[in-house]
Amino acid sequence: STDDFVYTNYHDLNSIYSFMDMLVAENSNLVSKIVIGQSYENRPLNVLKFSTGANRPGIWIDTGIHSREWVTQASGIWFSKKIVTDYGRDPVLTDILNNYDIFLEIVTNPDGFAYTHSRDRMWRKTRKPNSGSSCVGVDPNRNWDAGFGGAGSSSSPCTETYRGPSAHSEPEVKAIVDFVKSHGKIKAFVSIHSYSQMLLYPYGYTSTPAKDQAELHELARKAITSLQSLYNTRYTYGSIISTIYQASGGTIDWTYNQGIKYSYTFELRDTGRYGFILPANQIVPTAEETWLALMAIMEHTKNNPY
Amino acid sequence: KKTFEGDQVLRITPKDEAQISLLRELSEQEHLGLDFWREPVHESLPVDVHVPFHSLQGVRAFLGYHQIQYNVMIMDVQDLLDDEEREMVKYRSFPR
Repeated sequence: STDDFVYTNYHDLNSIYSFMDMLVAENSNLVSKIVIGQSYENRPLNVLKFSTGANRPGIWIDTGIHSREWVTQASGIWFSKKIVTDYGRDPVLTDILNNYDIFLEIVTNPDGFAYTHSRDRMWRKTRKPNSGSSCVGVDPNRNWDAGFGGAGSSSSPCTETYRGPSAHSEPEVKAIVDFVKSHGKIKAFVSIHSYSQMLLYPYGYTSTPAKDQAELHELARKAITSLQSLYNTRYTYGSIISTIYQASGGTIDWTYNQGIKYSYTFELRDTGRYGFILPANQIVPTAEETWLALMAIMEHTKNNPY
Repeated sequence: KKTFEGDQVLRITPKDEAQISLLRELSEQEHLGLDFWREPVHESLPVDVHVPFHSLQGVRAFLGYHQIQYNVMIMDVQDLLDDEEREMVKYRSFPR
């Protein structure tokens, strides 16, 4: 059962898919698996849906859009088990789930993730070939129709931040775009990356402040304070462009422009020494502290319907 | 399967905009095969760069010449990946 699953270790794609099916089978009253599309190499884009009733507004969480950021997919696995364990026990989570659905896409870039296991552990992008180039893949966090093609992404297929031939050209991105548009009532969108211990909100492609900047900034402060309370992991927070750099075509700029006010990106820990190769014994502490921040964001979303 | 024996990850601490610009120039030298895990952005943020073994000497010489401060964050990338792989194999008994 998923009680036997080893959360303190990294797993390959098949094990994660098996875990998902196990979780659904064990909690069919609460969890279902929806396939929102296919990757370029025809892998299913699986999303776990946690729901206690019909026609609810939704909260979206994705991990692993950059495939080498293994602590994020591993944290996503832990989050999914946490949700089924705490529903009915934790009053705050129970209240959230009695009002909102939670959608969790654990392996958002399955082709890239499989490639990190089979050929190149440091692979970041998708795996679709680029016509006219020997270099493969697009940065799925530069491929969104939000400032697409602007400064802060590359037009060269051989770079790590290659934006792709056009906005939403990557099936892994287009699938989420279509899902968000067809659902129509996503109220919070959290895309989880690693590393550098930051909590970021729009915008990345422009220095124009988001119209909800004050609220987003205050909620980010609350969320990282909650996160830090567990293991004293220190985060910085702010808009993407003011906290790190200009980045165009980014996920949460697009979701925010779709009207999803509570749009955030996490950059999880590295504790300053390991970068993308965070030892497996830090998976659970990372997931536990991140969960506290996610709960702060989800609770705020529930308490401030719009 | 791509391996990374002898590759290192350097954590660079640029002290001003001039050093940031130098690091950006370095990032454009595609033949070096550098992979910036954290980009050169501004002096308040560290820059992490994965340097293939064949470029190590040249990159260290460049940083030394321009007196750009750095330390070695990961001594040998492949060693860490081997540890990671050993851990995974140990636990791959999860029933399918």
